[in-house]
Amino acid sequence: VRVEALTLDNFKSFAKKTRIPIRDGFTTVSGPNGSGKSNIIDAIQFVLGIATSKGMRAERLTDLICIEGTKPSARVTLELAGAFEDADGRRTHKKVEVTRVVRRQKSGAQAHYEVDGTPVRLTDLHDLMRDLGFPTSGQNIVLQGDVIRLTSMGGVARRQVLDELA
Amino acid sequence: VRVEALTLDNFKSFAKKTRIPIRDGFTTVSGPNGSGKSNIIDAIQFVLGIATSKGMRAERLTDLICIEGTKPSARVTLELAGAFEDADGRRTHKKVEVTRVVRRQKSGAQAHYEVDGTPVRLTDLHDLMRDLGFPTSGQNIVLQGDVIRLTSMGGVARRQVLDELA
Amino acid sequence: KRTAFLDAFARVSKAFAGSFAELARGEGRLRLENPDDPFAGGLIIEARPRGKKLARLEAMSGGEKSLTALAFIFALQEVNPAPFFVFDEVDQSLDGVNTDTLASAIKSRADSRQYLVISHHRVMLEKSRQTIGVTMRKGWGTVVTGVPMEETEPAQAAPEVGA
Amino acid sequence: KRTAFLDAFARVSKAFAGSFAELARGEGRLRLENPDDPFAGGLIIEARPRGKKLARLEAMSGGEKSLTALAFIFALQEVNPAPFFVFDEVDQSLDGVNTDTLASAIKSRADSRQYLVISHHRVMLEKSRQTIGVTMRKGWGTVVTGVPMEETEPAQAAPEVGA
Ligand SMILES: Nc1ncnc2c1ncn2[C@@H]1O[C@H](COP(=O)(O)OP(=O)(O)OP(=O)(O)O)[C@@H](O)[C@H]1O
Ligand SMILES: Nc1ncnc2c1ncn2[C@@H]1O[C@H](COP(=O)(O)OP(=O)(O)OP(=O)(O)O)[C@@H](O)[C@H]1O
Ligand SMILES: [Mg+2]
Ligand SMILES: [Mg+2]
Repeated sequence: VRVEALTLDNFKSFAKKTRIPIRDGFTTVSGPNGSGKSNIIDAIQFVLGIATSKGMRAERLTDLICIEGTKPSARVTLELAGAFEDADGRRTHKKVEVTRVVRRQKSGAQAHYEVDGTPVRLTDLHDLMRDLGFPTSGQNIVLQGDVIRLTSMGGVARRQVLDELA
Repeated sequence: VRVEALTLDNFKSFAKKTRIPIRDGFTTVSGPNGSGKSNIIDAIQFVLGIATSKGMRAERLTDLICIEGTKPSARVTLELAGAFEDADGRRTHKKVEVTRVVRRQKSGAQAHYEVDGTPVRLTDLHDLMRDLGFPTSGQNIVLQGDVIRLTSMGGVARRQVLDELA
Repeated sequence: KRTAFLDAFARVSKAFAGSFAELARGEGRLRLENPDDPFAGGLIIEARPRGKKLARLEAMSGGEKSLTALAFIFALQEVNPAPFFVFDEVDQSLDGVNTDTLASAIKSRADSRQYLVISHHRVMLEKSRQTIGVTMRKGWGTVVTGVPMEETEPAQAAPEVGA
Repeated sequence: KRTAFLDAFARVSKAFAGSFAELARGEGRLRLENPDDPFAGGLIIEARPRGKKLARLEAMSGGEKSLTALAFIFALQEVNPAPFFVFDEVDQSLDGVNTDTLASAIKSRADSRQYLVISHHRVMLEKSRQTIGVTMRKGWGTVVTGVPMEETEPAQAAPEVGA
């Protein structure tokens, strides 16, 4: 399976709906400090439900909604494509769109996940990800500062990284 | 007071005695990873007695002796120059050389400080540094990783930085 | 549980020897503090960068530490492969030569998987197949450029992409 | 003890407002979590980088965090001045523009004090008055170059300096 595109709509510093196609192979992202690069990574973690709000540098989920935006909600969509095994065990090529929305309401935050437009629970989304061979632990995402943390953590903490893998 | 030169002799990666003159104003140091830049900073901390061996990335003081070197000792000298107030309160321009030696012996590590060739205790050296307006706390030295540590420390730890200043 | 861990440790150790040789051109190895009861001790990383003596991670220079940690990350990724990897500014402490070696290591792995790498280093950007530029525009927010023109959908309310 | 702390805090706060404006061209301030009993709480750093909203340090980008921490360090140095300062790779997370601003800030302070700064960034090196080059030579150890030629003493057993 491969990632085809990421669309950020009113998410963190992305006030305008922005679709970012991602090609195969080796893609780099660059730009000035504070321009929004790590926010793109936060969007990936957000849409796949693989981080807490603190892991996305937000106190609460509603902090992810663009402050300068006009809408009370943030929406992120990840388009995936690949060989899917259907019910008969046959492999067919298909696309799937995963979406997550967080909405600010008087009663508090409201958030939900969708797969191809249909609301799903997080557990269903993670089952789908496992079928696609996509980690649900976030182990494939090295966040800003992780390498430096890895160099300064003690031997036991480092071994615990391996515990999680096993 | 100003720093005139730093001489490293068999200290860490400096197998050959090296005198490094340091000019007034803004001096930069550059070079590949692992070439010895931070070792120069360790030498400054070592000669002024402002860090523990762990603060110089050494398990023990004897780990600071160059492994590939032929001598069983390491020696660092810092040459300072400036306006010194003598006993009558008059200001005269003088130079002073601070040296520290660590020696590996069968009985363990042996180390001592010298000012202008005369052995002194650390407390005497720190009295001299205070007279020269030179901090003995190491607060004027920002080590590799300190800035990142400062950004990730909690509010209380950060306030404690201020406690030390007060 | 212990068997599963020791099996994973063996595979990661083997992968680490390879990735460390690739990045630092030296010998690196992982060692358990307590091999009989792994959970009672930590994980030791020892390495001998090219031309230097064996040292624990804690005694290395800033750049050597980062390079060693990246070799460890590559080893974990080899044992637990995914179709898509993200690296956010992992090259902060690296000099030009080490950044280039890392870029080559990513490029060779990217033949079979997608790598999305955020970096300020030109050496890294030049080795990639596509660079996405990100800037902040006053009163507008984040603007993304450099996305291949044929991918832009005019129907999107995102005129700044590829503009 | 409390009075000494509050006095130091007032001076560092004032200095921080100045150094943050210089580095980030925005407004920054320090705040005590517990102003009546400072030792019962922490120190909060809040900043409004140019064109953005007020945010605590924890919510900023990597580079913005480093720049804010450096403004804090400058404030501490202003209140507790020394004749000689050392910075070891403090610009790791900074982009080119912020590195240049930092280099200018160091240069202006270096009129009255010595700054010794280790950096991999050309932007930083070019603003300094002298660059000391450090390399590792196989079988020899660290070699230092770029030290002004008139300073080399032939009597030293250090032929590689300035060679
Ligand atoms: N809810 C929000 N609304 C608007 N802007 C936000 C929101 N949350 C975060 N931001 C902005 O996003 C910026 C941080 O972006 P990001 O962390 O992606 O930067 P970056 O490009 O990774 O920078 P660096 O190179 O320093 O790591 C902050 O300056 C902040 O102002
Ligand atoms: N006692 C010793 N004898 C010989 N070499 C040593 C000794 N202690 C440390 N070293 C060497 O010094 C090197 C580290 O040097 P240093 O930390 O100064 O590098 P650096 O130039 O700051 O690199 P970076 O840019 O990665 O921070 C290590 O590679 C290590 O091999
Ligand atoms: Mg970032
Ligand atoms: Mg260093």
